[in-house]
Parts: sequence; structure tokens; C-alpha cells
Amino acid sequence: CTSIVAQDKAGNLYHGRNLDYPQSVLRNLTVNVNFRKNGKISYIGTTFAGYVGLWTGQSPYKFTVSGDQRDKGHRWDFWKNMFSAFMLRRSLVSWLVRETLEKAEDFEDAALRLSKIPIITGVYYIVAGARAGEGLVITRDRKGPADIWPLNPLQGGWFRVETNFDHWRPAPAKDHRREAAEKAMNATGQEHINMYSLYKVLSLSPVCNSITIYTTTMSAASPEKYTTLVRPP
Amino acid sequence: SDFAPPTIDINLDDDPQVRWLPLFKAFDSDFLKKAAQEVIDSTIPKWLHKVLRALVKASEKFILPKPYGEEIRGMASHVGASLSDIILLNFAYEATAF
Repeated sequence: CTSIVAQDKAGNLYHGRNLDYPQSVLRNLTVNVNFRKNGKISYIGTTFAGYVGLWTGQSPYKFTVSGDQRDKGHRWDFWKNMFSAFMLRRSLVSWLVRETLEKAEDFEDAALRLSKIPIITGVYYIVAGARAGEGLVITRDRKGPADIWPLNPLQGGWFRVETNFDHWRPAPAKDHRREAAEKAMNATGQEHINMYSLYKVLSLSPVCNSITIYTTTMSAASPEKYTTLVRPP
Repeated sequence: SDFAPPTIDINLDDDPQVRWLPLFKAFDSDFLKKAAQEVIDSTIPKWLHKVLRALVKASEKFILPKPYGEEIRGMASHVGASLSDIILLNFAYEATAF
């Protein structure tokens, strides 16, 4: 997966994500869901049919969130995940996203919930709010946060790119998604970043690749612009 | 080329067991059942599937928090799939590291 959060010169926030998964059938299972309460949209998400959790979602006028797998590449991780779920009764990563979209009052509350509530496995939560400066990448361990990486536009940090690796470590030599995305964001520039240019960055190879299932672009301050497109194999 | 996925409305005021019914207007139940099986088969080896199925069946009351447990139960009953398999499907989506 690749998630990008960015702020333009006017302080508008944009959030985009590619969901990568090596199962082509998921292209035909992708679905956008409007979760309604009292007739109004409470939150929006993109998921796969049969899956009640969310990896991508938006709470209108409050925040947007995406989750990227934190892959340590260890074969026993699956067992640890199952153990965490069954024995310790921890939340699935995607259930916490949904719960946060439903309950969090604002960006700060969302960031706190996504940082602290125990989950079954490590993950990266990428969150953007509706106001300038509200953007960060949370690196999660099972029990709590391992790192918080906020936007810092005044010091040149107007965007953050997260793939599936800790941002303070180099990406594996064969994986060029982070490098390509950062290069494209710098080439686009803060003055030209918007929903369309963000989508273009997320469409570049290898950021968008053979296992990219869908791309979502969103902006909490303009919830009507929430867009998901399924990618061809 | 790129295409937009279907959009459905889920009413959170509805009972969790029936709130995902709009999904089955957008997707054919038989297709969903086959697709779910494909995801499970390619994620979990057959020998392990049997063990997990039994484990999940024995412990589903303890591992599924509200409202997700009820939602999953409702889906399984509508599709005509085993509850254990729909639970495992939800885990399989999250368990790519395996």
C-alpha cells in the first residue's frame, strides 16, 4: 500500500491511498459504503464485500484515515495476530478504523484513539484533518504507538509518504514505491497539489503496480470529493 | 481501465444482523460465496483451515465484539456460508503477512 497526506499553500489537506493486495478477485469485491445514522451520513469507507472492517475512510468535516500494513516479513506474525485476537481479545486493525470513524470527535481525538487502543498487529495509520497542519503518520505496535510523524509545512514537511516500512529506515532495495512517490510529490510542488495531482502521483509506476486494487483520494473539508477508482490488473 | 466500485448505504440504526443486506443488491450471493472461498483457499492452507474452523467455531462467542460479530453472523446467514468461514474471511483479509 501507499498512503500520502499533503497540505497545499492555502492550508487545504489532501489524503490519497493505493491499496495493494495480491488477489485479483478483490477488484470485483471493492465497494464504497455510506454509513448512515438518523438518515445522515455518519462516515464513509471503502472495503471489500464480506469484510466489515475498513482500511480507508472519511468522517465528513472531521478527518480521513487509511491503514497500511506494517509488514515485518516474519512467518510467525500470523500466529501472533491470531493469538492477539483470540486470547487477548484485541481489535482487528480495520475494526479500530471503523470504530474511530464512528466515535472520534475530531482529528485529535482520532489520532489519540488510533495511537493508543491495542490492536492485533502492527500497522501504519495515516490521518488527515480538516484544518491546516492536521496530518500525520502513526506507526503502531500491538500495544501502542511506536512513532508519530506529523506534517511540518513550515520546515518543508508539507507531505508525508508511507508505504509498508518504517519511515526512519530505508525501504528495501527492490521496493521503489516510497522513493518514486516522494520524487513525484516534490516535482508536483506544494503550490500545485490538489486531488487530481495527488491521483496522478498515485497512478505512477511503481506507486501504482500490478497488485494495486484501488486508489482513493479524499479531503475531510470537502467530503463530497471522496473518490475511489478500482485499478486494472 | 479504472472503474468506480458500487456504492451502498448501510443504516447503523438497523439491527446489525440485517444492516448489510443492501450489499446483496449490489453483489450476487453466489459470486460472493465463491469469491470468499477463493480468498480463504489462497490465504489459509487446507489442513490449517480445518483446524481454524474448529477453533473459531468453539470461540466465536468470545472473539467477536459488538456490533461486528452480529454483522458477520447476519452476512453468513444471508449468503448461506458457515459462520466460521466468514469470520476467517475477515481475518484472511488482514493476514497477508501469513
